[in-house]
Amino acid sequence: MQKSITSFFKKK
Amino acid sequence: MFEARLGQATILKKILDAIKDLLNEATFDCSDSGIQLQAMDNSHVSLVSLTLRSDGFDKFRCDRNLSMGMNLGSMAKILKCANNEDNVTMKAQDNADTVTIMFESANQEKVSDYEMKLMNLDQEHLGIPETDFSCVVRMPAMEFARICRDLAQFSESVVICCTKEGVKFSASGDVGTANIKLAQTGSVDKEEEAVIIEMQEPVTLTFACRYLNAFTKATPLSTQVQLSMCADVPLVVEYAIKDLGHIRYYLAPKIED
Repeated sequence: MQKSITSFFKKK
Repeated sequence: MFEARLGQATILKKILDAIKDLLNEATFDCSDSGIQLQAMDNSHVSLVSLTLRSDGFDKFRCDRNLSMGMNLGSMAKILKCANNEDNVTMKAQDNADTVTIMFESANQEKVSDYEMKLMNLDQEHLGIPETDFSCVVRMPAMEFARICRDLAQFSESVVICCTKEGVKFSASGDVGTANIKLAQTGSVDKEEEAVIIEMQEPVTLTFACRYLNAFTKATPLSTQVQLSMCADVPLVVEYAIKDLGHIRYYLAPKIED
């Protein structure tokens, strides 16, 4: 399954 | 007033080539320290981070912080009009809704300028945490591009396994299995040909070939590429841009369903 980058890096 | 000048348009062409497959548009954040760009691809799987330091430009002036949203397809059209050896200058007034890109031939006999409309893009900056990576691999950028291209024939995914002996790239699909192992180089005459591995602990991660291949569009910018890996965190693929900055790509790993 491809994870999303937003599941690692949060919005500032 | 913002003004940034580079001696050779070819650098800007290469930078655009390195990002335009992943991004349709992006915001260039300009400050007195230089130009920064951070943007996710449309599917939010990868993140591009570009840093160009002001001291790497032939001339750099930025009186007020400025965010310039640009359509990268439009920028590519404009850069196509430059000769590689032309000087390139980007200029914008404070709060302007256009940017001017000017090319000058080396002998100053041909000067062309292009005014491009800026866009208001939703800026979603992500915080990138500091990571102690388990493995950092430095290798020739062309070799990495070759491996990504070759393995993409066999699978949508590539498994990268790094130990202190070396790094192994594997792909498995209908055709069968492909493995490419690179050992750490002993002594090399040329630094750019070296494969260097700094390992704290071994790591095995799976990534989508499509994105890795998109990242390798940055190959003309740098002789070496650096891959930083750690279990369950995004891969960082970094290309240095000599005397100017770097481009980093972050790619979320694939995990077992």
